Amino acid sequence: RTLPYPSTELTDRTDNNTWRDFIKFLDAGRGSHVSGMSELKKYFQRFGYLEQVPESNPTDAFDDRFESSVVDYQKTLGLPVTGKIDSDTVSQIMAPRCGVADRAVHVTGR
Amino acid sequence: YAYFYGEPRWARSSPMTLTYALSPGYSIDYIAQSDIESAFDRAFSRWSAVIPVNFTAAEDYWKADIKIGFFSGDHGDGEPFDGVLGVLAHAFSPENGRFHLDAAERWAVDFASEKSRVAVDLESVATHEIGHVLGLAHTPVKEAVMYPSLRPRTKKVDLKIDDVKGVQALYGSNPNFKFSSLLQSDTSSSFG
Repeated sequence: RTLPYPSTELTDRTDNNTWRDFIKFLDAGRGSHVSGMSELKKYFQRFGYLEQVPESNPTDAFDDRFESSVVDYQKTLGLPVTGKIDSDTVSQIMAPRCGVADRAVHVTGR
Repeated sequence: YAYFYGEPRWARSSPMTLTYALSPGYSIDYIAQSDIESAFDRAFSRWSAVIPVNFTAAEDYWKADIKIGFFSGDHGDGEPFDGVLGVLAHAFSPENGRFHLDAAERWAVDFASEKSRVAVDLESVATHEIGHVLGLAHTPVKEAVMYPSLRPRTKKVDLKIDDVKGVQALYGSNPNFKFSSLLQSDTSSSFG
């Protein structure tokens, strides 16, 4: 069967959806330890919610400091504040977005 | 609304005119160039309607104040793109003028003809990034153009009060602008 362009080629272009795997952190909260959470922490660092510690790589542990970052993220983006990676939060994290950081020291709010 | 540190803005004599150009070498080939240009024209017009700044297309890309291009992966500015979805685009604060879109996205100017479920509305992203070019940072107001995320197959092109107040605090108001002209609701989805 011949499918009209572009549905044949384009509708499955999700193979490189950068943050799709973050769904596995759903319901993670303080005390959680999930393999790969360091990548989620790098996401938070990238967009200005988690300060990078010099000469220290993020761990997979959901510690107090990360919880504070999650709360900050939820407050900043108008999400319910739970301190956990709940469904609203993980959905927002996975959403496509602008690459400019939200909460860098280079931003002043009004 | 929010600003970058130091509240940078373009400083030109009034009436201010900024020129923009699309990179001749870093573009996409599945949308007509005229349609791409029209999307950017509309995006710039939305901002110029509220502030006393005119945007005009430049003949020479390298002489333009705002240089727009579609780039893939590591493109030399320290902020590599990441493939389909993820980061869609980024732009630099005044008076840098660099405005980069991720060439890996499936950009769309018309969801009726573009069927990809990961299609991203070019005009919406353009409008957002122009806000950065002008000096606005991300806002926590979900409905505003300057909110940081945009779902595929979604349009968000009309400026909200938060966007307008933010940019007018930097540049002043276009004398022809009236707040009453802002639409009540101006986001839509074509997923259905």
